[in-house]
Amino acid sequence: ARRILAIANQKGGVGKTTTAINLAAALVETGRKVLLIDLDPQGNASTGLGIDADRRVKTAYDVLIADDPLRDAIQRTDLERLDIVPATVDLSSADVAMVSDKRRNRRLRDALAAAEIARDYDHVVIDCPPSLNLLTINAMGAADAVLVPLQCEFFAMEGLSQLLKTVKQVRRSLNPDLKIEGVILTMFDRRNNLSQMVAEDVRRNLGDLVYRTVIPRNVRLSEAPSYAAPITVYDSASRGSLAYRALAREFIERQALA
Amino acid sequence: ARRILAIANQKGGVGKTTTAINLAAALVETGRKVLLIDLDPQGNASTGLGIDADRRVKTAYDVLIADDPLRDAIQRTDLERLDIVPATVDLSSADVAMVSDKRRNRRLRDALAAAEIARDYDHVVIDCPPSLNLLTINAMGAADAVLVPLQCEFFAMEGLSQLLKTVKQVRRSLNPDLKIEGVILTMFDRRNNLSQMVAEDVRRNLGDLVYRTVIPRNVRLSEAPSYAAPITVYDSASRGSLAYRALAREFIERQALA
Ligand SMILES: Nc1ncnc2c1ncn2[C@@H]1O[C@H](COP(=O)(O)OP(=O)(O)OP(=O)(O)O)[C@@H](O)[C@H]1O
Ligand SMILES: Nc1ncnc2c1ncn2[C@@H]1O[C@H](COP(=O)(O)OP(=O)(O)OP(=O)(O)O)[C@@H](O)[C@H]1O
Ligand SMILES: [Mg+2]
Ligand SMILES: [Mg+2]
Repeated sequence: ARRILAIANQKGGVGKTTTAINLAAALVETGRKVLLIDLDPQGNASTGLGIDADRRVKTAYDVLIADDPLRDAIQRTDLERLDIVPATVDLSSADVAMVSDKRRNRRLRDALAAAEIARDYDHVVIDCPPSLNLLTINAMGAADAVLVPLQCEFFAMEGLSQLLKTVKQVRRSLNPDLKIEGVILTMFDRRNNLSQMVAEDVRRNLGDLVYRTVIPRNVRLSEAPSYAAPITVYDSASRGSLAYRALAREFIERQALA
Repeated sequence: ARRILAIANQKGGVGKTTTAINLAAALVETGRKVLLIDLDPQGNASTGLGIDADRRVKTAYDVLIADDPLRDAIQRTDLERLDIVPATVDLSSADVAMVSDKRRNRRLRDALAAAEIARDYDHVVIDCPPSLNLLTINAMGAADAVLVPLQCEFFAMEGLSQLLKTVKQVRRSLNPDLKIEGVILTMFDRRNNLSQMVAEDVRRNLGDLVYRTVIPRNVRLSEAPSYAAPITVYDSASRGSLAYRALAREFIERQALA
């Protein structure tokens, strides 16, 4: 099964963190146990799940760079069955700190393997920073598959070929089983022609890789993090909640078919 | 005068490229000559100004890493008085390629100095990637000031203190005259409470650093790049155009007062 999922796209602001938090939250609603790993030095996923700065004692930095056991950095969130490895800005020194380490690309992969994470979690969701640097490579190296949030905007397609190239490189050098889970269209605005055009263009180019589920632009999604809650808790009946529940269902369905 | 401007914010998708392109375009409308330097491996500013992939022969990569003279990489855009140094994805290897180069932080600064750029341009605008890596450090090292686009969203404030810390570090180690030009609020949606709250919060915290001009969310701004034109050309009467012209005027006004 595709247990470990990296949420990646080097284009900024496309909904990686929003997808990581809310897909994880929708998955736990189905009774599954999920570990969210925040690999972005901005720490937005940690903030969005209510982990205050003073509670980020053991973090992804300690796991990647200080070689601490992954389980030491896991903590609970307010949501039952959803745990997190938080991030701090220290992570931004990872590239430089690990430059001479031969195993720098596989640090996360090794940490997850050593922790025998499958024993306790049905899924692991990894939030990536907006770049194809060492942190995103580590996420891809550790993952079974990559889910790509794609904003329905003109610049969206620009970086896709580079992202897919990077996945191929990681598959060849580090993680032979790495798959593309799919592309999820985000911030879709049905009143806006550009949104429609980009969505059609992406489906024409990528076919089945593109999930049927589309995440609409919904202001409740951008409000939820300020209440330190996923959308399913902040506003369960919102279009954002319905969309991320549909995403979780489609993700589970596609697993079964794989 | 604050001639060289870095447009920076490590948060993704906040309007860095949109601000770089459209502020530059509004400045040339006032008769000034502007050079835009695309320092983002995504190359969105180059695409947004119509520089097709096959025309990106000499790029920012050649200037930074191959040490080619900056003037060799300058080319015209369709807009009179607006020239560009384009970017390609090669730039993403800059971190690794320059890791052992002692002058790696000041490559762009040295290249601009050697080119005596002030002779031909009133302003240089540098578009940065969504990170505080070597490329953004080079932009800050070369700049007279940093302009920070800030999206009116909850996560916006999260990374600001780190960004300001980085500016201080660059000021101490590399560029003693580096100033903060200011913060420009982007994608402001007056119908949305969160937008209003964030804008008020930012003004309370940062006072005069925040420009009076606010860039509204305007779909014409996201359409313009698909026509390879700045907003002032694509839709001169749009709210996006009016906002970026107001930004250019306020920028010029603040220069005179400085
Ligand atoms: N479907 C949506 N509708 C409305 N707002 C959204 C939606 N998805 C995300 N947002 C908002 O848009 C902004 C960008 O989203 P988010 O931070 O999740 O993107 P990201 O790809 O993680 O960004 P970064 O590249 O900086 O990591 C956030 O303020 C978020 O709240
Ligand atoms: N004021 C605005 N109104 C509507 N759309 C906007 C506005 N400003 C930017 N956009 C759109 O939002 C998206 C993000 O903007 P942009 O690419 O300029 O941000 P960025 O900070 O440069 O992103 P990155 O971090 O990836 O470099 C783009 O699709 C752009 O067209
Ligand atoms: Mg994010
Ligand atoms: Mg950009």
